[in-house]
Amino acid sequence: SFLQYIEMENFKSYRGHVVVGPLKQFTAVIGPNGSGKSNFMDAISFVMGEKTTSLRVKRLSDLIHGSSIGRPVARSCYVTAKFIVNGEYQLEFQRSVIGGSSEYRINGNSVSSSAYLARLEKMGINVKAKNFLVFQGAVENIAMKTPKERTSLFEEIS
Amino acid sequence: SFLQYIEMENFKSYRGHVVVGPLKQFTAVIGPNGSGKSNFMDAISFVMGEKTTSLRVKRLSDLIHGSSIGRPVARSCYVTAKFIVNGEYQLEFQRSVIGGSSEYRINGNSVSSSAYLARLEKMGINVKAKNFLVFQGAVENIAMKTPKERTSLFEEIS
Amino acid sequence: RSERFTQCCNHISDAIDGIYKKLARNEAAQAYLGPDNPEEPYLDGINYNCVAPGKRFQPMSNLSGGEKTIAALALLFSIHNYQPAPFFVLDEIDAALDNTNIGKVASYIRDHTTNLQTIVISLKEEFYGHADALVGITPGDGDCLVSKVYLFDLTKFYDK
Amino acid sequence: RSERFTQCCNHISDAIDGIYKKLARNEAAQAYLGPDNPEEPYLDGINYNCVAPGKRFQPMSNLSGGEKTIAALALLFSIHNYQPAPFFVLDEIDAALDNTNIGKVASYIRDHTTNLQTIVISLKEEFYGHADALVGITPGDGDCLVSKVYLFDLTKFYDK
Ligand SMILES: Nc1ncnc2c1ncn2[C@@H]1O[C@H](COP(=O)(O)OP(=O)(O)OP(=O)(O)O)[C@@H](O)[C@H]1O
Ligand SMILES: Nc1ncnc2c1ncn2[C@@H]1O[C@H](COP(=O)(O)OP(=O)(O)OP(=O)(O)O)[C@@H](O)[C@H]1O
Ligand SMILES: [Mg+2]
Ligand SMILES: [Mg+2]
Repeated sequence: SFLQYIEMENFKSYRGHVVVGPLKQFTAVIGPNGSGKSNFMDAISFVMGEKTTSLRVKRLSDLIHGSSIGRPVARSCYVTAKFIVNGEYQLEFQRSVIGGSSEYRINGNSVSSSAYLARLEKMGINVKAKNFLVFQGAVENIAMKTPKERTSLFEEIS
Repeated sequence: SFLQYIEMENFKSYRGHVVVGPLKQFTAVIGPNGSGKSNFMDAISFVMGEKTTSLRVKRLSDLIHGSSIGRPVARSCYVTAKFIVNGEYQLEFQRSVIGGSSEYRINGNSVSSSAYLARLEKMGINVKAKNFLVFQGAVENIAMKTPKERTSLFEEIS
Repeated sequence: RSERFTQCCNHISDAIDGIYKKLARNEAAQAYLGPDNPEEPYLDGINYNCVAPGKRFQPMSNLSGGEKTIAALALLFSIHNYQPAPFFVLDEIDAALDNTNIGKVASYIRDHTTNLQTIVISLKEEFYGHADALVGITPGDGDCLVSKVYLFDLTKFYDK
Repeated sequence: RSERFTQCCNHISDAIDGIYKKLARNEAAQAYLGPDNPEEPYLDGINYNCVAPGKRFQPMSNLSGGEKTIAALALLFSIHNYQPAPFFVLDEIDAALDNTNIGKVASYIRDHTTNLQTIVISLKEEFYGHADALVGITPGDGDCLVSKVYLFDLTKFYDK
């Protein structure tokens, strides 16, 4: 499967409805310091099921645009990841923050968080395995884990 | 005072007697990954009194050239920092590893570690104040200390 | 359960040396990955060791910043080899790399990752210049930061 | 003892806003440093807050990688203002900085640090190109790493 579009609605520094894509085989995100590049990675991590501490916020509601200065523009925000599977059909995953908690949809249908994460895992996407997201400043640590940490990483993967 | 030369003898990846200098007001150290740039910073930190854990080694004897592959070329190593003070005279600080411990000299005369560090402090050099050495990967943490950590930093400085 | 673990461990340790050699573009580079306790690997730790090209076997803590980054990417690509995620997102992984190593990592991503889509965040032209498309992000006006997004399809500009 | 502490604290908090503005080359940049408990500052913590140019007051944890680096350097130069060390050694402090910020930091070092000698380690031409002299280090032959050192006095090449 291939990640084609990321759509954000009032997510972090992305105000209103913003569509990023079509993404390619090798896509680079560039821009000055403090412009919102890592916020874009946070959007992808969020929709793939990542927990709030890895998104650099304390509460889910801090993800809503404007809450960094205490003036959120809305009561909710969401991110949608649009995949093309085997070149044919589209598969959409959407995660939103409504009030203080998350809601999950696959192709527009509301699902439970465990069904959502299970469907992602079938595609090889498992945020607990830490095998596909490398956050800013974290790359060297991947090689410097203790042997025990490596064992639990492999346990999660296998 | 002005740091003019750094001389190393069998310190980390510097084999034999190596002199670096004359240094200028703004000097840049460049070179490929793994060539020995941070080892040069370790040499400066060592001669200014830094402890072994900040030098990326477990024991002082690991600083001797060749001990990274278990084959130290000598039983000792040293670093000398040569300053020019008020444009006139030279002031030399030398720290060496002999056996498993450090020896200190100022202008060639052997002194105790406390006399050595006190003389450096008179010049404004105090490794405990963490106010002049920024190690690789550590710059962002300077801004992200906790308020309590900042208090103890200011206590050390004042 | 323990069978799957052993299989995972063996698969990754078989793949890692080849991947590290390809990443470093040097046959002298070596990577070892294996359990402390081969009988029952899940009871103990798993060791990882890299020998950078031109160097000899030494503890990983001796590696320089750039050498650690390459060792980390070798492990990441080896894990992908066992359990392929459809895409990677890598945020400024090139920060500690010199230009030679940036070139090596970029061409590894381009040439050796067939079933993997890669999204990188980078400040260095030497790295993002290899991409098929650029997503440019700039700060717009507003009370707080408002990120504006532009897209450049680079495949239109140069013949691959 | 507590008098010296208060004096140190006041000196640095007076200096830091001006230094941050100079470093960011932007009057809109603001930096605040002050004790939690002004009566007896040494009993509590000292708060530090930066408002990056074009942004509003928010917790430091919201800052991006590059913004944190600039905030850290402002604090470092402010401490130097109170208790000047004769020299600094800075190892790849430019890793998270974009080219604009690299230029700002390099010209701050060149123009605003009269009684300070600076030694930087850098992989980026945009940064080390501002230096008076370059110390080139390359790996030589040997069983283990042997570092070879070359020196280039740049002041001979361009008129400052
Ligand atoms: N909820 C939010 N609403 C608006 N802006 C936000 C929100 N959360 C964070 N921000 C802003 O996002 C900025 C950080 O952006 P980000 O970390 O993506 O920068 P970056 O492009 O990765 O920069 P660098 O190159 O320095 O790493 C902060 O300055 C912060 O003000
Ligand atoms: N005692 C020693 N004798 C010889 N070589 C050593 C010794 N200690 C460390 N080394 C070597 O020094 C190398 C690391 O050098 P250093 O950290 O200075 O690199 P660097 O130039 O800073 O690289 P980077 O740009 O990646 O940060 C290691 O590969 C290690 O083999
Ligand atoms: Mg970032
Ligand atoms: Mg280094």
